[in-house]
Amino acid sequence: VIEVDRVRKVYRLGEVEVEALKDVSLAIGTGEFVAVMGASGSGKSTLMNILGCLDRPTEGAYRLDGKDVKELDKDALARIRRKKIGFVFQSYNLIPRMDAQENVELPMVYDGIAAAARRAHALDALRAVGLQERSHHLPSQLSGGQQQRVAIARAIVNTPSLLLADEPTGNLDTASSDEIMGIFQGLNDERGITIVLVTHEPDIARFAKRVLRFRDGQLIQDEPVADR
Amino acid sequence: VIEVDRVRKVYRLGEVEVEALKDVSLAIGTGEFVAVMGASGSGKSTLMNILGCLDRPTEGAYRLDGKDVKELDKDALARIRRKKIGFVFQSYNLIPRMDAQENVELPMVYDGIAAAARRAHALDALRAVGLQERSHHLPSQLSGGQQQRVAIARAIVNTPSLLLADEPTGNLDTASSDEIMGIFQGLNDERGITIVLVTHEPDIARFAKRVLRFRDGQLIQDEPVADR
Ligand SMILES: Nc1ncnc2c1ncn2[C@@H]1O[C@H](COP(=O)(O)OP(=O)(O)OP(=O)(O)O)[C@@H](O)[C@H]1O
Ligand SMILES: Nc1ncnc2c1ncn2[C@@H]1O[C@H](COP(=O)(O)OP(=O)(O)OP(=O)(O)O)[C@@H](O)[C@H]1O
Ligand SMILES: [Mg+2]
Ligand SMILES: [Mg+2]
Repeated sequence: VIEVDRVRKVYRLGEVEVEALKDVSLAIGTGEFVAVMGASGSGKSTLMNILGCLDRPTEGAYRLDGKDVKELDKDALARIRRKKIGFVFQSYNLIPRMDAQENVELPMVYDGIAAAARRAHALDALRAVGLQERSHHLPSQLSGGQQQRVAIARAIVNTPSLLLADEPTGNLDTASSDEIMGIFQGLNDERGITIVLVTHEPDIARFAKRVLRFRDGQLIQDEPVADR
Repeated sequence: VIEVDRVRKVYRLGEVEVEALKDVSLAIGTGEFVAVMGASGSGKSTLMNILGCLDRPTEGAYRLDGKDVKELDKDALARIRRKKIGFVFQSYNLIPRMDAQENVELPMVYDGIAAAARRAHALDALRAVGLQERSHHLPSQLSGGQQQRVAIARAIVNTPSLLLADEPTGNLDTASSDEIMGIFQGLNDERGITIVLVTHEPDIARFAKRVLRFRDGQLIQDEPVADR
């Protein structure tokens, strides 16, 4: 479902160039559960933004479900993001003026789902992450870990076929982290959702079935997870 | 230096009350290095905001260096925050339109330090966290972990007497985390800076000398760290 073909990503800052991804090639099949690891600044979020059609490579190709995203116009990209992809950002990106429930309902609003159904699905998703009692809190009225969990609920509420999670447990204690990873494993096992997850923690990576390791914008290791 | 005396903190949301801290009492002496742990939503950031004079208790007292903060007006509180306290927020709080160096210089601007000296100190602090080559990047041009490290550099650049760090390594890989904890230990051992640090990770907590554990707004455990 994901084909990254010799992708290079360069950021230009005035006269200086930052090569965030140097020459990255990888393929991820439907239903896989992949952890992405690597040092701070090694290119993980840059890769995730390209996989999520939020950014384009400078060189090389990214094919999603066989289609080169270079050939898609802005509307087509937006439609793919809404319908196919669930995204948990490294800094959650909740809408400050909407409460938890409204934030979780947002992907369904775009899909034209009726209000009563949206409310039911949103509350299910919030219940799954343990936050049904905080549904009317604004992001500023939630703890760091609670904001992160609302972002996770929003990413899964539409059961996307591809879930991209950038450090989804970074602000969570062990109990909440295990709960979230249990949810992800369930979505992967039972619904065949493809999951790509960035993490720094080996204990989180072992919930995945394969680990991609980055350093300085290059993929340096690609290994299955023992007994998974 | 820190005395928390039967502190209660309640947030009011319409008709609902959220009791974030129930009845918390604790004391931290000068030069201590304390880790604060506990589940997501258990009150850690709320406590940190009170310790940092960013918020006031609903009931009870907070005394900083023997002075009850209730008796200080807004200007006095602001002055304490600038001169005495270095704060690393859970979500970094960098100024989006200032680059890394300008963000780190900000506490020194308030203290009226001359431009050349500010620049030198800021670059020293950025070097300490491994980011001297990113000094002209805006926050949006930095990875999550790099933004967090800029926030750490800013918190330590003025060598505050009290350093409050809320999940300072949440977005960092093991190598960067160990580096940061080494810096904190150095400040504590060599300069006697009092450090209170929130973390979910036992491997980070063991760099401290004492662990305070919270649950549902209450302090449930207070233990020294073995061989520290
Ligand atoms: N401004 C606010 N208004 C209403 N409730 C709030 C507000 N800030 C925090 N809360 C609530 O107070 C409780 C404690 O929040 P706090 O941010 O202190 O938790 P925490 O221990 O830092 O959690 P985490 O580990 O997730 O960061 C949470 O249940 C949260 O929903
Ligand atoms: N918009 C941008 N402009 C310029 N440089 C950027 C931009 N975004 C990222 N970078 C740089 O590209 C490199 C890779 O960044 P990226 O965010 O992909 O790292 P990361 O692996 O996610 O790190 P972390 O673990 O700290 O989140 C970093 O060195 C960063 O400074
Ligand atoms: Mg990142
Ligand atoms: Mg917190």
